[in-house]
Amino acid sequence: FKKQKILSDFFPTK
Amino acid sequence: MLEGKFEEASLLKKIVEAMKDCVSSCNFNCTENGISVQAVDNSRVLLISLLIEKDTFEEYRCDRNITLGVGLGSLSKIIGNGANSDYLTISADDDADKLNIIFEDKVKDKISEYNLKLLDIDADLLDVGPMDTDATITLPSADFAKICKDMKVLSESLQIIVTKDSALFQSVGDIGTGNIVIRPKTDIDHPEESVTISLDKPIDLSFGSKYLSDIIKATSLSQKVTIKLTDQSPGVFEYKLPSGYLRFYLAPKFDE
Repeated sequence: FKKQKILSDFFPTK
Repeated sequence: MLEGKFEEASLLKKIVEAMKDCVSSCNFNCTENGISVQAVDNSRVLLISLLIEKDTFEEYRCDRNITLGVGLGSLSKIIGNGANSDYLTISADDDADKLNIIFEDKVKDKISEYNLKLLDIDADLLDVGPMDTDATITLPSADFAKICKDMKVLSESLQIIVTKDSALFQSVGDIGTGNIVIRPKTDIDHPEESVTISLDKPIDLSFGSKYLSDIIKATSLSQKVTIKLTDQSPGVFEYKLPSGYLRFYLAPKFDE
């Protein structure tokens, strides 16, 4: 089973 | 004051069509260099980054940086009223609460003018910065759209595996499996049909099919799409504009 990551797992909030 | 005149309304139509099912509203940031947008879909999985450089426009001026909050569904309805070949001019005052949209028919003596109410949008911005890239694939955008559509019938995930001389698109689902392999190809007579793959490190990433379905709505913007992939990182899917780009950053799926 693959879990969907979200963008804030990779990019910091400005 | 912002004023930007597109040679053809079709370009802005295509841009809005490519974005509106992914994000309902976004801020258009206007500077002397052009117009940019960063917007994230509700599930925070897909990010859109748009840059319309000023050279894209027939005429462009922006005296002061302004931010225009736009409902994309509403904008789509209004610009749908113009013909593809019309000149399209967008303009707004510095403290505007509306965007002025004018279509000029190039043959008939006909000018259509609309106002779109602007929105106050408070959105967090993500710092995507420059990213390292392990593998870059460039292929005809229509081919990529077909791959995504074909693989979606099998599974809600699409696995992309890139090695030195090929890119494998793979779907594994309840009804069966599918594999599509593409290899580099140079077509001198039809350069838009060429496929290039450059690789620093082999890639094996999975993405949600439903987000890829949103991305391929940009297919009409460019004959080519460039896919930049990095291990354990979001994929970048870029459609070039005549001067600028529409980019999608898609967070991958990982094994639990």
